[in-house]
Amino acid sequence: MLEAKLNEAALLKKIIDAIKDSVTDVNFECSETGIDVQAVDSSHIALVSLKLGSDGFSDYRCDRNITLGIKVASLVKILRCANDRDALTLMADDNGDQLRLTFEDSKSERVSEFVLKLMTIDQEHLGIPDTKYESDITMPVDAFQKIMRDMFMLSESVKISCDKEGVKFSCKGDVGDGSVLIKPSSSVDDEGSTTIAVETPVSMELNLKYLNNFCKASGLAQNVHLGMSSEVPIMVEYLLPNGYLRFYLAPKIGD
Amino acid sequence: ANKQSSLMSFFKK
Repeated sequence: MLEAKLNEAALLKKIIDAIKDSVTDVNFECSETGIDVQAVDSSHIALVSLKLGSDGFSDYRCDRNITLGIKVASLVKILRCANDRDALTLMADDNGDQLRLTFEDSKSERVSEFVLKLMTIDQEHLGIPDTKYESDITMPVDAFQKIMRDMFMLSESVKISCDKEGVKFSCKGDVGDGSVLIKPSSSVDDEGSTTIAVETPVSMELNLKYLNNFCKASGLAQNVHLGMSSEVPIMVEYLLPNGYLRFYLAPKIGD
Repeated sequence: ANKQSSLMSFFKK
């Protein structure tokens, strides 16, 4: 059986809100080490990979590996019933046909209990190679989100080019063109600083609709990490306490 | 114009 408690429901609420526009059905793979999710969007262009290590929970117990097949829209409805500061407990039996969620306020004066019906999801599990990216960028989530939002008003796709000078986001649209150059911060200690590690300069073109969906994870972390190599999917990563939420997006490439 | 690629051509099953 699974029993996993988070001190604050806000974490799971934010995670599920962040992925709900990217994927519809997900398997929560629960094991001794924590909860893992991998799901591909229906067009096979974007992939969500979530890791919640057992240490990130205030209580965690999982005797046997269980797969919980979850319809994301249904989980969103139930999580709306939790207050951000409530303690949240996930409970499931080994047969994995339902997930029980309890929400408890800090004074333990209110205990809410909801049951989510689970389903069998036939998801192909993809092998993501452990890649050393040619360029690694870490930048504040707000800055990344604003650029993605602004560029999406002009164009369907963005070109991200990275070299030692900085990272340049550019787009071409019917009304005109635009670009934003972000240079690496001189002081690393600054909050809101950008760091750029370039082994090989990289340039790739990506669909802005998906990137804007990924930006819904901006409430989960201060910074976003972009892992880029030529002509392979970009990794957009938000670090969590004891885990991560990663999105992968296949690039647009020449014939 | 560049074409949208699929994840399936990068990540093995």
